[in-house]
Amino acid sequence: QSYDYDEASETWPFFILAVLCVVLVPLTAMQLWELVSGGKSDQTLNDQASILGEMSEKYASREILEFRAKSVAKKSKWLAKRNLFIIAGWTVVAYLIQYIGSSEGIQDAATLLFDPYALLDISASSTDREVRSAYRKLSVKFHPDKLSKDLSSEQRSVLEEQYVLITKAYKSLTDEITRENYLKYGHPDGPQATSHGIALPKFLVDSSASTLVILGYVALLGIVLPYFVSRWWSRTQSVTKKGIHVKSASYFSNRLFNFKPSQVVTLDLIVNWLSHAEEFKLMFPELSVETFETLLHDQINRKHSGNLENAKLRIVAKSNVLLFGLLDIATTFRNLEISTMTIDTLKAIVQATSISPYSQLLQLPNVNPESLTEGSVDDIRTLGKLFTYEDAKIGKILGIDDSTKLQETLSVASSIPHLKLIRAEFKVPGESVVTPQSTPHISLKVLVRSAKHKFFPPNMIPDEMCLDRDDFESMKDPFASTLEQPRLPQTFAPYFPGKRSGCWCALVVLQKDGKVIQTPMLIDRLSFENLNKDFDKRTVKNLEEEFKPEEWVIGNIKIPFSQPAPEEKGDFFFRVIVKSTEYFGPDLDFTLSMAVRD
Amino acid sequence: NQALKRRFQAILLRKEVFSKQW
Amino acid sequence: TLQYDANSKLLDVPDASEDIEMNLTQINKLTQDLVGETNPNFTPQPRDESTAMIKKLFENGLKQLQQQKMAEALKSVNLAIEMAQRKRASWEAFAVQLQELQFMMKNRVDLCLVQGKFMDALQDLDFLQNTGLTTSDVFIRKTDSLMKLKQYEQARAEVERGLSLDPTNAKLRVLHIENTRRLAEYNG
Repeated sequence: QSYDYDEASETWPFFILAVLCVVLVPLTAMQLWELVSGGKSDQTLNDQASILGEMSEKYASREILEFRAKSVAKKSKWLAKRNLFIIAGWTVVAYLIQYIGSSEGIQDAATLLFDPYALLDISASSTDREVRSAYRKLSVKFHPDKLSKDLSSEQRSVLEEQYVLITKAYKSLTDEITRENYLKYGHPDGPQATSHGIALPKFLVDSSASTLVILGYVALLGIVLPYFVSRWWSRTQSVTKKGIHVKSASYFSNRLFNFKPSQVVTLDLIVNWLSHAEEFKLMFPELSVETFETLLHDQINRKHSGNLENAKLRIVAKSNVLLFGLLDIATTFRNLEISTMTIDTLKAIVQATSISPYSQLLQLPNVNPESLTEGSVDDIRTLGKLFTYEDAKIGKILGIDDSTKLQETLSVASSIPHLKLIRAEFKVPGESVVTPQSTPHISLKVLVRSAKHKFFPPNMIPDEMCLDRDDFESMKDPFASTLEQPRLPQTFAPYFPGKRSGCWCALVVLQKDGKVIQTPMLIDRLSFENLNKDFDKRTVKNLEEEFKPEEWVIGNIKIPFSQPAPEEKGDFFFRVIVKSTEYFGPDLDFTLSMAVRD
Repeated sequence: NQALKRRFQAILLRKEVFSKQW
Repeated sequence: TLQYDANSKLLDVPDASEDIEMNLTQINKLTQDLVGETNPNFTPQPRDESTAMIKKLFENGLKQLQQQKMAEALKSVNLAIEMAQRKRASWEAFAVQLQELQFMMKNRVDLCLVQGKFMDALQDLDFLQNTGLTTSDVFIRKTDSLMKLKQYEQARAEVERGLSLDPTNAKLRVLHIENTRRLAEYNG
């Protein structure tokens, strides 16, 4: 009924200290971790093919650079607030520790703690012999009969008390019953008086301040807490696992469910679906679905949207996560055409280039679209074909007169990564064949090459370069070796609102029915070192002599297989499609057979 | 049968779309 | 709101969505077929009258083909197909209608290919694949059409799928090699 309040200010500092530490320690740890790892990832971004990143910055329009700067500033503002809180929090902690240390009341309470080792003046790890010898020495000093006669009664009683304590200390370390008491209650005499109370000073609870405190609690428990919980709950409920709004996801699912196979899947179709996204409506409630569609087409056709330019940039930035969400749903519905067109749409938005037979060339900077159709007698559609011509001729084909611009365009064109398949197989870790009902994965060895590089047949890369590590670690986790590769560098995307590095999406299709069998695997780690090599197809004359396989870096891609291998023995055919989300051209598309044997 | 008919009738439209694309 | 015209016996929904429009067309077609049916005891058995008409037109086409009159043959086959689309009622056995159409389409494909109408052939082949015909000869023709239309990437996808369903097919293998060569050239 009646509580003791913290009159002497002994307990509330500990309470506040505990609460602060619970918040500050993980927050500080998180912040330090981000600082350390954030620095590291920037480092790898800088190592890899920085040409694309540099060019991307160079060719980006003023509005895009402003947009990027704004979003970086927003992020750092929040970080500054967090940092401020951490600094303020630790300052309060330091003050509290100092307060506790200097508070007499707390010190007094602390001295009531019974410490036998301190009383006997020995270390906590002393043996029984040392304990006994220490006791004998001290009892000689403090025994009432041994005390000097000159001491005052006060001094005497103090020393006698000390002697009692020393005896108790000795007993609590040696005598069974006393030791039990000490271990159980922290004192040899058994349970001491304990007090329970409220760790708050009385004035907060008893007087007029109490109404404020009650109001504070009511506000906290009745208003603030439910508000935050309901806001968090509705946020979680409204977003799917892939990070898109549930209404957008259900719209996409509905479109896929009602999809008629006679309908041709085009860029316009995907853009139309995209413009119905709930995220857009929430960002710009005053704009219509048709406006969103127009803005997306503006982005693809590199058209300025007037006073809706900023809206366009925000929508384009958001469409990245929406397209990945749609891709996930499309693969769940096993629809290959929509899956591939979704990735192509992302390319179109990232490069601001429409899907046409000439997309590979139109994604380059400084290209004059008219000259592509008129500039040359041969119909050139691919980067690979482009590099069969001399630089000057390329300038004519692309319609670039300025030599500096031509050099920049050529450096971008030769830095766009293309994947060349060297080896592909189904692998079961630890086995030499794929056995029935085993769990295989798809192991690809690829070469990241430039369109400028001369073609060479995959068998010119010796088998030794394509072997995986054969140790126990790699059998336990076959995918760990892919993580040793560097992250992808910045994409050349001067028309995209944010800096990005993108990825490759790997789709697996069952050849029997032509349908996708699992959700896409995203590949965001590959070495681009080969792109720096000057193995120009126009200058290499003798392939056998000039090609040195050991100078090339082999990329490692591992795609998990979502089902166990079939029960029956035989050959089963799968189509593997690896599409880039960033550039037109560097995709892989091949058939792989799974030989299931005993 | 009606679905078959619809799919057949879509041929002309598909031809237009692909011609434009390519 | 559903509207019914007692004279034409047709249903209508103003401002209908695409899906509702489709349903309406289906119902109305069924109604028209029923109204036009003279035999009160009709069955799914295909009407011999229609079969005869369609067959006549088609055989006309075959004759013209033998006489090397390709353009006319194509026209006749087109007429035959159109006749089937118009005359066949919705309740006549699906299996029969499908086979009839597929058979005529296969001939149409070959006639188109011979005359260099590759896009037409491709769409017909797409139709055949979509309606369940996945035999090697479909893949062979589709690959060939795609190559002629310079769509080498799609041609590769088709020929590889054809080979995975029929790995020993010689013609498909030849097409695969040829397409790979053209693709390499396409990519410089």
